[in-house]
Amino acid sequence: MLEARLEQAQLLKKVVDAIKDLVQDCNFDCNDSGIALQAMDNSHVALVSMMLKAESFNPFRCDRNIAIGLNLVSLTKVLRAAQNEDILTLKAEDAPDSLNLTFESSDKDRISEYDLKLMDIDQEHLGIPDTDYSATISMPSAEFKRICTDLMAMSESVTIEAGKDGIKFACNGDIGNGSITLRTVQDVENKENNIEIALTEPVSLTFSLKYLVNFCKAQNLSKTVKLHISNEVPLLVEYAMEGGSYLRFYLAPKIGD
Amino acid sequence: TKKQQSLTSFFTPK
Repeated sequence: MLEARLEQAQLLKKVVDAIKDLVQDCNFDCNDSGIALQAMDNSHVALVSMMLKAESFNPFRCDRNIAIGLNLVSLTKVLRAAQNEDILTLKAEDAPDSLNLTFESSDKDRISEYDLKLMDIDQEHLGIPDTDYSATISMPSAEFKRICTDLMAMSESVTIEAGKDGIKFACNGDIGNGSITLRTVQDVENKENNIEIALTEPVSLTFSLKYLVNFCKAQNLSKTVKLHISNEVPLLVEYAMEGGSYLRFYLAPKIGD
Repeated sequence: TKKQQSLTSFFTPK
């Protein structure tokens, strides 16, 4: 059986909030290393890969592989009943038809308990090849969100260009064009403000802003975001959480002349 | 114009 206790419900609330507009029905695949989810959006352009490691829970118990088939809209309805600071416990049997969720207020004067009906979801998993990306950019997640939102006002697509001089986000729209160039920032006092660019070769790729703006809903999970880019392969946008857990988004590029 | 690619042309089912 699965028993997983989170000190603060907000972790799961934020994760589900960040992905529920991209994917609807998906399996939480549980085993002794944690809870994983992999799902593509309906258009097969974006993929969500979530890993909540056992270390992010206390305690975490799962002795077998258990697939918890969830509708994220339904899960959101239940999670809305949890306060951010509540202690959240997930429980499920080995072949579950429901997921038990309890929310305890930190001073333990209130315990809420819900059972959510599960779905049988036959989901195919994609093999994601290990890639040595040509460019890895680490930046404040709020900055990335601002860039994507600002450019989306002008255009459907953004071209991300990483070179030795910095990283440039450029768009071309009906009303004109715009670009934002970022250079390396080293803020010793406040490392969250750092902009780091690791480059093995220059890259330039175009992506749909609609999806990038959607990924930015994960901004609350982490103060920093990492973009991994190589020419002609999907972009990886990664939000790292405590305990080695992460939320990753993959986005297929736009290619052509 | 550039054409949106599908993820399935990069990632294959396990």
